[in-house]
Amino acid sequence: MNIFRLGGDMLHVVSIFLLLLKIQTSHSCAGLSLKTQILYMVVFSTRYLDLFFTKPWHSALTFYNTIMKILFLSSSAYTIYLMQKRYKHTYDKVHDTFRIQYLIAAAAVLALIFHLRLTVFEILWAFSVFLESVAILPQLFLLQETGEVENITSHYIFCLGGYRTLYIFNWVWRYFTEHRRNQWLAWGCGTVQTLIYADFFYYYILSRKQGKKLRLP
Amino acid sequence: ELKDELKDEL
Repeated sequence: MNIFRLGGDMLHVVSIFLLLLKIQTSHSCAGLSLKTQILYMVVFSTRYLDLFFTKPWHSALTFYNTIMKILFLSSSAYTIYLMQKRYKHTYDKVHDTFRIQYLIAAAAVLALIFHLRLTVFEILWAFSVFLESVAILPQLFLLQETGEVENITSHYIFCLGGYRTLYIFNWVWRYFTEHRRNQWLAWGCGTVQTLIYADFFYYYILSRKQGKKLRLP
Repeated sequence: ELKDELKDEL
């Protein structure tokens, strides 16, 4: 565990907290993409299957990972529940039209071609990595459709992007300190994922500087 | 070997 990874994970937790705070305080999920949330649910549930096989108390790290995995899975399920049931009437269904079936299909095909070992567990893991790299796209498209973004929603996406950026620093750190090689899959997808946020970062920082709400062109 | 594949991350 290094400071970049810990910082990344903490930003991830903050982003989830901001997401739930936005829904609970405004009693609305306007501006949020249910499709992105569903994709994250799929990502977490295909990647964290090892929860069934790993003893949480094996080491301090597995304990930490287990807590975080359960947190991500449960908060993700809770967010979907809030958007689909309690605040359904505020959900912007008309604009949330990104076709996620194509993303899922593409990630599945890529996972069948590129994986580290030919096992169900490894293919699902690769699938989750591919899918995570594009899971934010429906959210970004929704924002582009509607134009102006609520502050808390833009902070949410900024934290998610920050988490991914810190993970890259973490990998560079581990490459040199632990001499880890052969991680092209996670590194490649992680870099693509971070690049997807680049455009958003630009407009986010611009809007912060001007002290205005974020507007996407 | 799981250790090599970054599976100790989230």
